[in-house]
Amino acid sequence: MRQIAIFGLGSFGKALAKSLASEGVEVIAVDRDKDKVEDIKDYVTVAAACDSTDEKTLKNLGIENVDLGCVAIGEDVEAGLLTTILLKKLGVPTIFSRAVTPMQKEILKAIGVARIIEIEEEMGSEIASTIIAPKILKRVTLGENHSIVEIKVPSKFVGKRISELELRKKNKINIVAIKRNVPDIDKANGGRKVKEEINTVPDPETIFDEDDIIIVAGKNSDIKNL
Amino acid sequence: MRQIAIFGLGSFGKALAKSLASEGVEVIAVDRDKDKVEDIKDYVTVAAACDSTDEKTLKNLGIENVDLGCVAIGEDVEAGLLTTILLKKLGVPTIFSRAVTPMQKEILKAIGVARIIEIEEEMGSEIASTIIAPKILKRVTLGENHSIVEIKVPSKFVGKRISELELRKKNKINIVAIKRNVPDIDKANGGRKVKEEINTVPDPETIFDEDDIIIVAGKNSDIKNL
Ligand SMILES: Nc1ncnc2c1ncn2[C@@H]1O[C@H](COP(=O)(O)OP(=O)(O)OP(=O)(O)O)[C@@H](O)[C@H]1O
Ligand SMILES: Nc1ncnc2c1ncn2[C@@H]1O[C@H](COP(=O)(O)OP(=O)(O)OP(=O)(O)O)[C@@H](O)[C@H]1O
Repeated sequence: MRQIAIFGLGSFGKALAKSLASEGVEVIAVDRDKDKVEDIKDYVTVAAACDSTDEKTLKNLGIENVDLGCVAIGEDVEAGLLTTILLKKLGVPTIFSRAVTPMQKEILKAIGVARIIEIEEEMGSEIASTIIAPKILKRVTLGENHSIVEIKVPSKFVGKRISELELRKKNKINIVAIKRNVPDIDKANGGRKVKEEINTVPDPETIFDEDDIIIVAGKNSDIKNL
Repeated sequence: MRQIAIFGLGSFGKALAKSLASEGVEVIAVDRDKDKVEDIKDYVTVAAACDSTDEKTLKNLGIENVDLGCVAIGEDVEAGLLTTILLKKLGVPTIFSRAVTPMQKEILKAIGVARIIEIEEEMGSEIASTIIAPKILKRVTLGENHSIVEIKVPSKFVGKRISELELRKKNKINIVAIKRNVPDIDKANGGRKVKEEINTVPDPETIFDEDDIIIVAGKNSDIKNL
């Protein structure tokens, strides 16, 4: 992904542009609001105060050559759709477009874009899933029925070796990593403190400690049974 | 998490309330806009059209007894802050509060809440990270130097068994799962199609196929060397 164009520099567009630029991506940031363009110009490759619904403007900016175009315009649904259509017309290979209404989403589906971004809805369901899993500290979905989850080590594993538990055979889960706190003596001021150590290639002879946090992968039903 | 109160039913608050309710959580949904309350009442336990900045109202709704309160009010920063302060006063154990301005974020930090939600900023950086990793289909960060990533199987593994590769010793990575497409004969109409199969407890005798996608965990530098 060498060059990415972002249209609309509200909080979302601006955050996206800055995150991409900080990772070395060449970002072309467009907004018709001069102040927003001014705010971002030190962070991106090109910052342009212009109307993204004007085809000539887009051509002058070299939008035909970008790898990805992201329409981050919010309230002005028509401007967002028109910008999306122009990106398609100019042959931008990958287009992400934001939808703020159900109707806009349907139209974007009909136009055909790589990704429709529904900011509030996606955050709502993301935050719901972090709340719902109280025992599960974090969860990553791996397909319909599988996940990778971070959990406190089950008490039945404490004091046992990974190898004697036969997790793969008996519990049908795979240990991805073990997180444990280890003492860390601060030589500078002689203080003892604790730092978190992650081991993604745990030795089968490792014995589980009651404070361990383990990251496991498996079918959701098998994880539940732990 | 038995009972959760959501204040503000814009797109975010509404999505959060519905996602939680669909997972069996008891949701109390509050908004001063009757239409928004009407829209959600069939999905939640209690839907109340009232002002969340009124302490008496909150007490009448039993907010003192909820496990978590989420202030999802957007534009009205003052109302959001006031609602947050009331939740603290009422002793709600866990409070999530939305910040739409940097100033509001600072004030929320000073008040002290479990989580400050910056919707657009968090989505901006989340989407940036899915764009940035081109070889890596998906990445989950596991601490500063470790990740779980989904990648096409490296060509040097193709045709070899997991057991003969000694991934843990030699490559210092841990195989979390293997994704492969398997034929799926549709008995209904005799059609042959393909479905994706995820195996989170791969048999060490599994031989890698060139079309396999593997999910591995390890230090970022060791993953890069694959
Ligand atoms: N035709 C257009 N050309 C260029 N920029 C545009 C155009 N129409 C809208 N914008 C810009 O899109 C940006 C984001 O749109 P809007 O203000 O609707 O979003 P927002 O809801 O404030 O954004 P966010 O939710 O990301 O904070 C604004 O900065 C606006 O100036
Ligand atoms: N004092 C209040 N008491 C109850 N609800 C309130 C209060 N102030 C604002 N709200 C509600 O909060 C909701 C969300 O706020 P707002 O309209 O600012 O968000 P939005 O930016 O449209 O939301 P979203 O980004 O989630 O779509 C609105 O439905 C509004 O009626």
